[in-house]
Amino acid sequence: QRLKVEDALSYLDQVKLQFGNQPQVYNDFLDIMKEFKSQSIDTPGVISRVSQLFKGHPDLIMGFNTFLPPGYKIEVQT
Amino acid sequence: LPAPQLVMLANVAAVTAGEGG
Repeated sequence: QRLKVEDALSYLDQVKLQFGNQPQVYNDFLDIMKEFKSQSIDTPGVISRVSQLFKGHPDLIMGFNTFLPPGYKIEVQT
Repeated sequence: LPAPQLVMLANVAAVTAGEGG
């Protein structure tokens, strides 16, 4: 199923809320996405950065996985 | 690019960042 802009906004809100006391994490996530948009980093690069940034937050990682193309997935560490 | 939904998320993030959100 195709995700919409509303889903992206909702996900960004989720990240912002979860790191309400660590706004730098939210800003880092926005920076990663901007680097991807400008093609400074590719999909595997995004996956590497996001998996480090959201380590210990499996719900955010699983939410992020829904935006990844087929064949890509961040494994959740339990 | 083979990741249209990730591009969409990146576009939304860029707009959000631009708004200072």
